[in-house]
Amino acid sequence: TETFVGHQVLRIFAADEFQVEKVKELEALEHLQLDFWRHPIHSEFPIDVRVPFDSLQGVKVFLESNGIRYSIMIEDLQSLVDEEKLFMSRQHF
Amino acid sequence: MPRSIETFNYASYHNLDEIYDFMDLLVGENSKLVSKIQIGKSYEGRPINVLKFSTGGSNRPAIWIDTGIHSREWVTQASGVYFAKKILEGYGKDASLTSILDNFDIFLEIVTNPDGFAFTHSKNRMWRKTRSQNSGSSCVGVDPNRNWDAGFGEAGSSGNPCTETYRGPYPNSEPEVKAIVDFVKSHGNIKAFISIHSYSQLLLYPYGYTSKKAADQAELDALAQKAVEALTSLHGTKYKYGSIITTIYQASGGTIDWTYEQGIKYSYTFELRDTGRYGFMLPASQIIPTAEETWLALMVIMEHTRDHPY
Repeated sequence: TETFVGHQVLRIFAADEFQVEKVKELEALEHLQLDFWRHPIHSEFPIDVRVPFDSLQGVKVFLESNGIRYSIMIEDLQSLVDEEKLFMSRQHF
Repeated sequence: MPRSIETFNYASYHNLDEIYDFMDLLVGENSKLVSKIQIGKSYEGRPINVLKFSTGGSNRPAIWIDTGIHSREWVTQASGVYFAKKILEGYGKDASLTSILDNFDIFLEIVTNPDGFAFTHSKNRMWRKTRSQNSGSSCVGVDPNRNWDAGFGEAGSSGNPCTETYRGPYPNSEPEVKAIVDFVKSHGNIKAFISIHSYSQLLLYPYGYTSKKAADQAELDALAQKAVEALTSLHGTKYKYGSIITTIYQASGGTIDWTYEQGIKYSYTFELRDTGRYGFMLPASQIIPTAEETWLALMVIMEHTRDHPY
């Protein structure tokens, strides 16, 4: 079973089209194994991306060094998955 | 499992077996109004089931609703379950729904991507695609919302099997897509087609693969506005609406571009609610509010379809 321990979901707010393009650069870096839940489109829409633990530092440094604002939407994805499983098993029981 | 659809827990997420059992329960209790049709088999051999709500007649005009083509979008499948109950409960009680069902059949595909959905429950909660093997690649699965024969392969999809938007080797390569295509073509009288996703709070109409305007853009836009107003009226959830390409991004090979080009004028796709905190992990406590607000918008589209024959 795939686990998501330490994975975070970041909500990125690109201020302009230039920053959107910078985030698209991230999207192209396959080794980061990013999973875009909401893709970079234009600055009006926030971007949500699941970042594996190993890529977190690199992604955050990239965003900060380019002045791109972000917040942590989900602190630890696995804990939410665990909560969901627990809720389902309780309901089932 | 509950012994009746009354005791089924609509406020919880359920796995594939539970949803399929629910469908059987629904049909068993209400066989005069609802039946189950298997329109195909998934890549891994699971049945692809559709509920048919019908009050009789042959080849009546129909409304199609599907939920959960992207398997990880659990609130959509859960909403589909809620819609099934709502249709059943409403017939004979809700005058508008009754008149819709007296004139139209409603087809509801609750789990559009059964393999992917089962995979999200067993192996990878974040799985989005189908589970087909890709020749020459170790990466599995095709994005079933890039696999339709509408601008297939153009910008807005990927040719790389390892991406989440991989379009597949050719249009309709995925049995989950092909099953719907064959069904829609053989039916020939579907008047509205609504494909439901989550999450971004959007109501979208064609096109996604091209910037050309749909011939019915004005009507589709006005109807979307009305549907969104109804949705928002319940819990204040804010939606945007418009064509796919102008509202979100260019996406080729998408479901409703294909259905629209087949002549199904009222082709829409929803992106259900997102609080901005959970994404695909929307807590179960939000299933009912999400489903009930979406139902209001669905009713607006279905009523308009009923009242504007073409």
